Amino acid sequence: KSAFMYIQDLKSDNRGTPLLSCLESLRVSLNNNPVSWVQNFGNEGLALLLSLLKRLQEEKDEYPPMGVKCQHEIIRCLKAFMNNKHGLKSMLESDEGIPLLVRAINPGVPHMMVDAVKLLSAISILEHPESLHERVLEALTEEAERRDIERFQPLLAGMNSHNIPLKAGCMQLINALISRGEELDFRIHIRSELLRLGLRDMLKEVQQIENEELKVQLLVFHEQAEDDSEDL
Amino acid sequence: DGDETGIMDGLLEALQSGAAFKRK
Repeated sequence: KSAFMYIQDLKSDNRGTPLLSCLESLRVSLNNNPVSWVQNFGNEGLALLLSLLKRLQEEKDEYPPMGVKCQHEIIRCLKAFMNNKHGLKSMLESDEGIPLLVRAINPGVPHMMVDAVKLLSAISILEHPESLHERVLEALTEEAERRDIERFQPLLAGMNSHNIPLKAGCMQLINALISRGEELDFRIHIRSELLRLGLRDMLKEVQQIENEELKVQLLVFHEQAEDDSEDL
Repeated sequence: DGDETGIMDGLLEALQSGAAFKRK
């Protein structure tokens, strides 16, 4: 199936199972075809995926299962799309890409949230002329203002969930945001904000969990905090 | 080159292993 055919499908306003099937098949195509195929899907395909994600996120029904599945599949498609320079560049040039990923940080849907926080972590650590971790932080702040909550509250809710990969993913994003801050003041500020909001108590509990991925992230968090406190 | 692939996979692996956080 050509990239053009997927673009036509995404324009056709499918819903429910047909939409989910289309997205699953698109994800496989984005993963398995040459970069030229992804380029053909291009900015137009990306814009369609993002506007679909936005529409699904804004739908008022109480977590319609199919809508959530489709949102998660779009996040997976975005990961596949961003797995090469062209796709990544298009995503970073889009104004809506990062804010919509931030909106997918929903502790009520842990599997999707894990993928969203990991993609945002990856974006945050990219070598790029623009400080991408600042763009991610800005999007987190704006989304929190919109919802009238603390900006790190969803990440802390993720840390508080029973889902271990989600805890590891949230710690990863926390580490990514802090480690990319060039100023000592910035790193200390973010860390204090998180600790003040409850991360301090959560860390004590999380420390007891036997999980390699989580242990790596906790070690990074503590080592960076120690380095900064020595610098201070 | 512009066709480089596996960028996200590489970043996600470096994040998971902690390699992405090594101080320069």
